[in-house]
Amino acid sequence: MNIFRLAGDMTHMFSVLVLLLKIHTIKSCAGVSVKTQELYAIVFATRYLDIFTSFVSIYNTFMKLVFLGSSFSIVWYMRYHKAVHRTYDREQDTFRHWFLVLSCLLLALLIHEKFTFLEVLWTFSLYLEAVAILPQLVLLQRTRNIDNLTGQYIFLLGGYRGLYILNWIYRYFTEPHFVHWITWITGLVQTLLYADFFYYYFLSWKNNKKLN
Amino acid sequence: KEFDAAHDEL
Repeated sequence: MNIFRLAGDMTHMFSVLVLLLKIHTIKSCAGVSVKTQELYAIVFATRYLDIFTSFVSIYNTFMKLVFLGSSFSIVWYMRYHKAVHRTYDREQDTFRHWFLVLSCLLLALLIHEKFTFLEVLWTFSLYLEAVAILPQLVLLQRTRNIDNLTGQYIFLLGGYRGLYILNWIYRYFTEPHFVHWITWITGLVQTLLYADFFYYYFLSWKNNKKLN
Repeated sequence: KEFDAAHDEL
């Protein structure tokens, strides 16, 4: 464990808890894409299957439970909680995210480190996490409301990915044979997606304009 | 065992 990874995990946990807490408190999910939240729930469900079979550390297991619990709770709120569901922007959140799931699954069947059930699903979860933010970014551009709820959420998610890249650089130089191309490439692609968002977010903030 | 080593990250 290194400071970059710990900071990354904390930022990631904070991003999902901020979102869950806000939805719970103001009973609204305006501007939030439920499709992105469903993709994240699938990412965690397929990545943390080993939670029952292998034990890494208390920290690891605890964090997995936090991510699983928060992502499924957010989906539940947005889909089944009456007050929150009413504020969901169904007309604008139209990204066909099941195609993302399908293409990531096919890609995982083609490119993986080992062809075992757990390993293919784990690789699938990496590919899916890289593109999971797309429905949210599309919704953001459509509704143009970069209100604090989604802005902070995406900012923290981007921060978590950036810290993870620093973590991989650190581990590469401190641990022999720490080479995981798939993790690195998908992590880089995901961070680049955020970089694009940050560029426009910063511009809209600097010029005090609506996000375009 | 190698699964854990490669996937000790969240």
